[in-house]
Amino acid sequence: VPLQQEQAPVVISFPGELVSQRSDVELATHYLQHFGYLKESEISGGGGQVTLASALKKMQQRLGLKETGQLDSPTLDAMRAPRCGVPDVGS
Amino acid sequence: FQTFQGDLKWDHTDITYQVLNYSPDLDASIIEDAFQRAFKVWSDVTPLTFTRKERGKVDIEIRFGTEEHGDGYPFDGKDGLLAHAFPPGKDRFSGDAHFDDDESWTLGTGSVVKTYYGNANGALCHFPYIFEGKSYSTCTTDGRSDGLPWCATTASFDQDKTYGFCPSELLYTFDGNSDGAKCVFPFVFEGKSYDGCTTEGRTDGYRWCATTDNFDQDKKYGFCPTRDTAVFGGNSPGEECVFPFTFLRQTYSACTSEGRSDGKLWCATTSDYDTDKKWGFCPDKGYSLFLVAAHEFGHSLGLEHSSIQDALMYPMYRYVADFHLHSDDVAGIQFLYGSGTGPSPPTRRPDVPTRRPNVPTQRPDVPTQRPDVPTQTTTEADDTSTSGEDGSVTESTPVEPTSDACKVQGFDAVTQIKKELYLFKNGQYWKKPAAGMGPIKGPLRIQDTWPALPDVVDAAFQDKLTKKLFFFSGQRFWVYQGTRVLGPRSIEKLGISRDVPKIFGVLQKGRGKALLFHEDKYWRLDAKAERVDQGYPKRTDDVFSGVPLDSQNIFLYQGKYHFCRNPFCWRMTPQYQVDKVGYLKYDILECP
Repeated sequence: VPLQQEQAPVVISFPGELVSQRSDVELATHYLQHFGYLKESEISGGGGQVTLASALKKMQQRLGLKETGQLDSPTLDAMRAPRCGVPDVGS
Repeated sequence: FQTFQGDLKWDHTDITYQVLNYSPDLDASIIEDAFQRAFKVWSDVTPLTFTRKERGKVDIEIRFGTEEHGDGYPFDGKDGLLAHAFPPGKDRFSGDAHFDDDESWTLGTGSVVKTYYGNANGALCHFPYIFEGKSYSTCTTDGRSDGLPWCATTASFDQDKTYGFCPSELLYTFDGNSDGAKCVFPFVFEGKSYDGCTTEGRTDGYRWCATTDNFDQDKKYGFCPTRDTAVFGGNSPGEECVFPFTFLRQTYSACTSEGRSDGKLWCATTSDYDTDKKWGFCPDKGYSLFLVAAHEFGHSLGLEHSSIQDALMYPMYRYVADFHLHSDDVAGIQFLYGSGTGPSPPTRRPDVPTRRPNVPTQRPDVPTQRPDVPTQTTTEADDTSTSGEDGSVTESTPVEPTSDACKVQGFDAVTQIKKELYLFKNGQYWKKPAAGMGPIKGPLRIQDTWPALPDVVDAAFQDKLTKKLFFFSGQRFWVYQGTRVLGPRSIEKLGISRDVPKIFGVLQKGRGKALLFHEDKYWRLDAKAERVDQGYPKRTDDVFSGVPLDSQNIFLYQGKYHFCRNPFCWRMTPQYQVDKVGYLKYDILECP
């Protein structure tokens, strides 16, 4: 008899939700770009992880978070927090 | 704090504003009051005045909108981006402040429901309230046959009988062209009949209705106020939860977070989500329009985001019940506009320890201390001092004993030498124990202790490794080792270019190294070699982000970096986080 597996909670896509439930990396990339920590060219330039890490550090320093350069939970929480739409870096 | 590139600011102080539209979430009078209070936050500490104009050209246009609302910077539905504003200028949107109307706008602690008619003179609903023995936390239509939602304005309707009617389209509309007339249902729009408010015919999601039975004919309309029980965001904002509803074949009789990974509560706005897919977020505490507006108006006046978490201009929203403008915000706005004649800025932060009352003015020759003031016992802390071989300071004569460090308007230089903080000004210096609440000693004559020095010392520090004392004045520097002195020599000898007119301050970096600052750049000095390291200068704000680049005093004190511009000091941890902005006099010197 197969073991009964615990059911994972179902997460669905809600229609009309402007910010759909993105992956963490997608969220971070969007956030870092939107608020001026990451330039479009830096993403397409192929810097990959290194580029994101340095932008993350910049963001963490600016927002008073621990500078890990990692997409850790306090950083993700900060990215999901309600805030002003004016960029932090640049005009 | 930060200002926009080029220090954008208004060229006049009598700023005008106009409220172009209103949110359905709050009564217009509450919105106007929130904006007025938000402007007052800034006018209290500057010479700025703010006048609301109904028409004509104004400096700051305020509007609510959703998603793309005409400026190319779309909002993103509920939560996330709350608002934005443009810096001062002469462009189309300059100074304007926009608020995302997919948010639930409140005063930060849940629905603010103003009542109409009834017998409570427009008082706010009191939640919860008791009606016929049952507790209500929202407006209700119970007890009425006309479907009008109402609430009690005290804790118990049963006892006090005071009540009013809650915002609903059955009572009034706002904006539009009907002077607040209520909706007429059913009404006809483009040949179709409507029994409730609709978003049809609009791209901004606002719910509207006709105020006659035929819009096609009369063109009379208004916007529907948000009921306190309405949902936000989703695909049916402004509508109400329908309980019970079915979701993935389960029945729900209350808001749920099922189906979501973010834990937000939602409900269906029809009885069957699986079929109709209509939903929205359940009412929550909402965002304080006052706090968000005060932040946005900071942008409208020329402030960028601050990196101080407690500052109003920090980019994240945080509700605070007892709002006070942070000293960083005050410093920022006064940098642009100067100080005003309003109430004294800024209010002391809660994390600042309260000064003990009645600590007497420090005089170097006063032997008696209050019982709670630690008495100075070490030689180094005595009034008379000169430089010892190990860099300790002994023997000098007090001058002008009535001169009070707390009354000095900005110091030339500040530095910690061994266990004392030294403050230099015009040929004199004061010193204060770096630990505890000891009194300030001085003034003492600089030349009595260090005869080779000029009256004005711009910066000073003691190297921990060599015990050398470095003093800087203009483009010259002196090095004291005990009573031996070398100097004056040009700072060019250190490897600093000749176009640097002075050193503003110094931070010791471990043993044998120190950072010398001039405006937006700094050098690392090797104290033993008496040369700056290769690769310098570097840009100050690359590492020391969030401190003023025109700091007058830069020094290490109690293990933390301090960047001071009279009267404020930005304190930074060795991890380069600004953890406090306070006053040099009150927070560091502990002046009464």
